[in-house]
Parts: sequence; structure tokens; C-alpha cells
Amino acid sequence: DAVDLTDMFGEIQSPNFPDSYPSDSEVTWNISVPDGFRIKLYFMHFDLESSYLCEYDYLKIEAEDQVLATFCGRETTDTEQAPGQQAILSPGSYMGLTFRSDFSNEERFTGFEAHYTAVDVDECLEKSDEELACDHYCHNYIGGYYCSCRFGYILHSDNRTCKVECSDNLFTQRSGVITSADFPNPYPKSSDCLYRVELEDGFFITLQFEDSIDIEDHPEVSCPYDYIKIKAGPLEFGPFCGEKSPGRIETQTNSVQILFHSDNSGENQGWKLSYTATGNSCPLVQPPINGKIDPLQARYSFKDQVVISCNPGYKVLKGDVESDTFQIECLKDGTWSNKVPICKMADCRAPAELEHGFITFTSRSNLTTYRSAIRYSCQHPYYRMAPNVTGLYTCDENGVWRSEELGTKLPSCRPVCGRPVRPLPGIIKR
Amino acid sequence: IIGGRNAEPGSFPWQALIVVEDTSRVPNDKWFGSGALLSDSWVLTAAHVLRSQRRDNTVIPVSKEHVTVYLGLHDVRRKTAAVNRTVEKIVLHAGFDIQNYNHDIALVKLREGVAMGPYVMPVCLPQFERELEGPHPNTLGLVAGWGISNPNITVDEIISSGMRTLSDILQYVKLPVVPHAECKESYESRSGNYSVTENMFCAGYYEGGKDTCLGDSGGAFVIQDPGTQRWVAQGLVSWGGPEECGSKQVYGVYTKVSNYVDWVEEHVGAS
Repeated sequence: DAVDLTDMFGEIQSPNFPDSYPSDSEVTWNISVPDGFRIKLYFMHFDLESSYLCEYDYLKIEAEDQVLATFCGRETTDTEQAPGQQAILSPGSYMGLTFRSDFSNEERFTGFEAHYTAVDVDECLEKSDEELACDHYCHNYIGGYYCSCRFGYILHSDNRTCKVECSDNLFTQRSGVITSADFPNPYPKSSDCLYRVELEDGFFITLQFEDSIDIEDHPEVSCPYDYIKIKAGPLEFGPFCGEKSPGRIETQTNSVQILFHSDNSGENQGWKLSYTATGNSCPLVQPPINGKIDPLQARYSFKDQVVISCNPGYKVLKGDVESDTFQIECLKDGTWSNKVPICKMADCRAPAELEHGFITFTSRSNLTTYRSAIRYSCQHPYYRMAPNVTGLYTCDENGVWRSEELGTKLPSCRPVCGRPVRPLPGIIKR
Repeated sequence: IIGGRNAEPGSFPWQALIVVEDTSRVPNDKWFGSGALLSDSWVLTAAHVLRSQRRDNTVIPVSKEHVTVYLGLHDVRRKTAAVNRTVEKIVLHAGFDIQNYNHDIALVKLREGVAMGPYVMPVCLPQFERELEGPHPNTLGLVAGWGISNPNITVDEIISSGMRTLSDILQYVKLPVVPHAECKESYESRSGNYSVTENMFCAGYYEGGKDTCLGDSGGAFVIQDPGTQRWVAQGLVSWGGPEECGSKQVYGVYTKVSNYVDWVEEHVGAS
């Protein structure tokens, strides 16, 4: 006979209990409770014929694939076990009990009475297995458990590991540093990260991995778990894993994709690389006479820019246009965008006229270039200068006539009052 | 100018001849006065020179179209040698009283500025504290003009002579400032209704003989500042009694410019 029990608790008795059980009898109870529970069994009464190693009568308790206990007799001896006060806990949600009596009983034995209950399993405490445990946080509830992740992570569809969204990392600077997520802390599991370096056509990207990397690997199989793959135009590099750095990789292209895959296990630190971009070199440039270039480098390559400026008192002359600075850029074909301009001495040009005034040049040739000087004066004695200044102006380094007294402003010539050229008769107070 | 002397060219470079000729309503309605150049485009004069000659108490200027200003002029017969300017704006003092000539002061803005030179230069306005006090009694000043120089001639005779009785050459005279109380008493003791206000001062000699006269109105009574040696316009020829110019015990009355410096600057600008 087989009895199936699916309630969360119940009672099990030997045949005819509390009377003596019959000879030649065999009964099986199959107890099943929901997943997330296990079964606790304990005896209120136990009285079976005792025999060596329970060869005659016995109660055998089994889980799905193992015998948990075989009981007989009334009390435990050296060779036989009786349950006593001991509770028996199933490892899973199933427990099977088999009662058997042989063809004869020497005495009257009353059999057994037992109870079972379903008890909750705390998976968070028990699931230490890497394949089952929650990656970040575990939450137990009656009949089950669930996992959750730290801020910034997403629970993977396996409901256990925590991944990150990292498929859209774009780098457009000419140099930079790229690392696995959370580096130098262990990188997230179950993630596929994509890092793109996209630069203008004409640049060549070089990757330089740090000397040590830590990507989960296998001693015999090439990168079966986690790995880095690099796509650079038609070229592919990798997969890389383990602790040996890929070192320096010249990609020979301006567009690189770095793919990093991690599976659902492992605690590895990850990787870090720096990238730089170089282009075709341009010829060295010489500063113009009375000028300089900035920055001054031993080598200039694509996109490098040089600003040409002139010494004080000189202006950059490009074509017909004067300016303070001029910028040229190294092009992808290794040529400069423009020729280096010349530096021309600043010229204030003809000074502004002063109404009722004169301009006197201090140089014989009426120079108007840097550091040349002029003097404004008024038509004496009919006009006077206002404000009362020397009227001396010097051509400054920006090509502007400037006086120490008025800056770039001009004085004015105001009429002199009350002073006739022909003197009036003197006045004597009476 | 009565009892004066011929001025030398350039002695009074601020002296302006203001000619008003309005024949639109009255034939031959023409008169003139003097003014003093303050800057390249402003001339100071007396309000009554530029007031419309209508017979009422209104104080409105003549049309600026009818005014011509001559500068650098010495001999009125040679006006072509002088600088002449038309007028852009006339400003009469709003308080000018045609009954007693109080606030007899006006400004003329020239349509085009004049360049300075030996015969054209501005006169100074009272500026320093001692100048702003006004002319002190007994101080001598000079006043110039092309007005009547013969005291024995009447206005009718002037008109009938076609103004030939006026002085062709700019005349000037040296006159002392008369104590205000003395002048005020002199006029107010007469039968006429004269009023010498605090905006006027008198100048002249008790015994007469030297004076300003018709046609000299608006000209500057200038006093030399002892500190700066600059000539400062302290008065404007304004009015006198009905007696002949230069008569004994008759003083010329002048607008006291120092009372109007702020008014001038308000219209002309502080520069």
C-alpha cells in the first residue's frame, strides 16, 4: 500500500495503531510539500520488533535519493536505532516512509505514531553555492526567496546575478583611460560592455593595457567565461583573459570597439587601459622673425595647432590682414593648414586731426610705427589744450596712439578767453 | 560811446555787432547792438537788443532769420572783411522785464562756429569767487561799441541821417563802477519810474562826459582780473536816463553778468 500526503502537516500511524501491527505488512507514505519547504518528522510513539540491523520489522525514512534513517525496536542500541525525541528533517520537499513487518512477531508490538510539518527553508542562509546564491542581496520569505542588486546594477534574467548597462560608452577625446566597470573592484557579472573610441579620420589609435589584468579564465580552455575582444576596422584582437596583459596594441585606425563579456560567476578585478591617438606628422615650423610659436614641440601631428604671435610692437601680417595672433593646424595629410605669417612692426598710421590744433612728429621722417611719438598742440594763443596736458602720444605695441595722460582719448583745443592779442589800456584802481 | 577813443583792431576781439533787420511788417525796421563772444558759437548780449519790437509787454525774440552777427569787425564800413554769421537760436532771459529792464540778458547761438584768431576771441565769464561777487564800486572797466558818439544828436536825427552820425570805428571808453546805492538813489529820486535792481550796476562819472549810448546795448563791460590778467565780462550795456548820454549825474546802467553765470552755463554748457 502507498499513501500520498500533500498537506502542510499530518499524522502517520502504523497499521492498527494503537493495537499491534499485523505480520507480513508493508505500507509506504509519500509526503510532498511545496518547493521552499522541507519536512520535519517527529515521533510520539515508537514500538517495533527489534532485530539485528532491523532485518525483521523496520520503518525506513528516505529522501529523494538517500535513506535518512532506518528505525526498529524501542530504544537505540549499538546496532539499531529508535527515533526517540529526535526529529528528522528532509533535505528537500519530499520524504518517503516505508513500514515493514516480517512474517512473525515474537511479542505484541504496538507500532508507531508520528507527525510531520512543512518548515520554511531560509535559502539566503543555505544557498552558499556560487551557482545559486544571490550576487548582491538575498531576501527570504516563507516558501521562497528573491535577489536584488546594489544601486546602479540591474538584476539579470537569471534572477540572481547583477549586471550593468554598459553598452554605450563613447570616447571622442584624443586620449583617455578606459576600465572595466567598478575597477579596481570586481567587475559585474552577466554583462556585455561595449566601449567605442571614435576619432576623426586621420588619427591612429593605440591601446596600452596596464601590466596586470584580472579576467576570469580557464587553465586549459581559452577564455571560456569572461573575455575582452577588440575590433579595429578589419582587424580583431583577442579574446584576452587571465592575468597576462595584452600590452600595447597599434590599431592603425581611428575607430575602435572594445567588447568585454562577463558570465554569471567569478570575482575578478578586471582591466584598465589608456589610449592615445596620433596622426601623420607635419614638418617642424620655425617662428617668424620677431615672433614666436606656441606650443613649441619636437613633433607636430594631425590636429596639433600652433599659435603664431609677435613680439611686443609687432603684428601678425597674413595677406593684407593684421592681427594679434594666427593659428595654423596640422592636417591629416601631414601638411600645415597655412604658411607661417610674418611679423610686421605695429603701425599707428596717420594720427587723428585735432581741430584748431597741430600735430608734430618727433622723428624726421614722420614715422608712425611702434614707439614713434607725436605731439598735439593748439593754435596758440587763441586756443589752449583741454585738459592741460603735454599732448605727447606714442605709438603703442597694439598700433594705437596713446598718451600717458589721456590714454587713447584726444585732447581738445578750446578758445582762450579774455586775452586780446593787442593789449588794452591798463587799469589802475582808484 | 561818448568821450571814448578809437579802438585798435584786436583790442576787443570778443566784440560782436548784432544787426537786426525785420522789414516783414515795418519798412526799414532795422536796429543794431553789440554782443560779447563767449565761445566759438555763443554770443552774450542784452535781451532788449533781440526782443521783438512789438508794442506790448511780451518777451519774445525777433525771428532769428533777421539777425546777423559780425565778429572781428573794426570799421562798420568794411563789414565784408569781418566774419558774419547767421543765427541758429536766440535765448532771451524769461524774466526780462520791459518796464524796468530787469534781467536784460540774452544769448545767441551762431549757426556755424567761428575760428579763433587775433581779431576773434572770446571774453571770459566771471569764474572765480572774487569775480562772481560782481564789480566792486570804483573799479574801472572798459566798454566798446559802434553806438552814438555825439551826445548832442537826437534819435530822429540819427535816423534821418541814415545812421551816418554813428561811429564807424569801434569806440571804447573807460568807466568806473558806481556804488550801487548812489546810482539807485540817483535814479529813484527822479520823477520817472526807474528801478535799479540787484541785477544791475551803474558805471560812469558824476560829471559826465564819458558814457555809453544808443547802439552800444549788449556790449560787454569788461574788467581785468588782477590775478589772471584775463578780461572778464562783468556787465552788459543796458539802459540810461532820458537825458543825453554822458550828461552830468547820469550813469549808465549795466546788466550784472555775475548774477547770470549759472543761467548762461545752463544754456551754453559748462564748457
